[in-house]
Amino acid sequence: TVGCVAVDMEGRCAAATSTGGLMNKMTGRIGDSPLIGSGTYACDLCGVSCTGEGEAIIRATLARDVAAVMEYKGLGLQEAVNFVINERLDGGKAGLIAVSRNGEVACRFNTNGMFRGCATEDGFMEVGIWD
Amino acid sequence: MGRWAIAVHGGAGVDPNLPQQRQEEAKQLLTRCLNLGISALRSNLPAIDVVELVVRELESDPLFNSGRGSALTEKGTVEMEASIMDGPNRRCGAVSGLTTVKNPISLARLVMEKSPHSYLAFSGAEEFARKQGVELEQNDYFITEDNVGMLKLAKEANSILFDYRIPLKTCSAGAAAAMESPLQMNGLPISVYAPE
Repeated sequence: TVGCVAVDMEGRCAAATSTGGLMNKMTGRIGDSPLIGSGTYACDLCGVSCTGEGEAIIRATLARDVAAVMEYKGLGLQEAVNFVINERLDGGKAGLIAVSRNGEVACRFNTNGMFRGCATEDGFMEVGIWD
Repeated sequence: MGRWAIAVHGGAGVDPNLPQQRQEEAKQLLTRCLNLGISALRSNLPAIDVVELVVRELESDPLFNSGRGSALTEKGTVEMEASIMDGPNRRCGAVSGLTTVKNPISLARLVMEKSPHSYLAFSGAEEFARKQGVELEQNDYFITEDNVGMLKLAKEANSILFDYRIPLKTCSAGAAAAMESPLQMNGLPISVYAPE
């Protein structure tokens, strides 16, 4: 699975996710990536793209949950991302990337690694695989 | 004016024994895509255009599990899926079951922009693709030799693999390694997972 989230200079967030799914999957199997609110979500607060055990991400409505806890609990982006990865996956394995309308970027995963890269206008840039 | 930010990913969960060269290739692709997105943001492109642009680039490279280089179904074919969402108005588009569309994320974008719906799948999505005139490929364009080998091993392991690939070494070596590493993922010892 691959994904990208971005917030532009107008503070507009967007998210996109694309995948081939699971190796040896049944034909017709649909995972989390095309499900808005599970694998992908964006609103005025943030943009989120997820990857991992699709079935766990669907159960957790993971991407929407990041936006929901920001909206309802007033959490900041990284706090919200930490919360959903730590508390909402019920043992499932997944990772996600997210941006906020304030130009923040966050990433978190409970797997042993995640292919990821992020950058902000402030000059922060990171590309990594392992924890 | 706000400040821009961007993040990309190429899948979660990595074989702990991923060869250094594969790690470098992955980082170079991520860096290239990140820089593509950064220059688009600096040119004041809207975020929805930036995420589509970057995911198209990731789909076209066989290194990660999307577009070319997608994981295979039990029948050895490719069924791709994608979604895209624009924050300010929460418009969204999604597709599933694609077998010939070169860049699924762009078809998802067209569902959002050119259809009255949010999600099209399988034959309906393929028919929409033809009407929209997006770039099409034969299904085997998306299939790499690596993945054909990995499907074979997945079948031997009698398992469905989550966004990963099995080392091209034999699965039993993975099982042996599993004895040392109790870490499990999707019901299988992490060591049977190959680099993505």
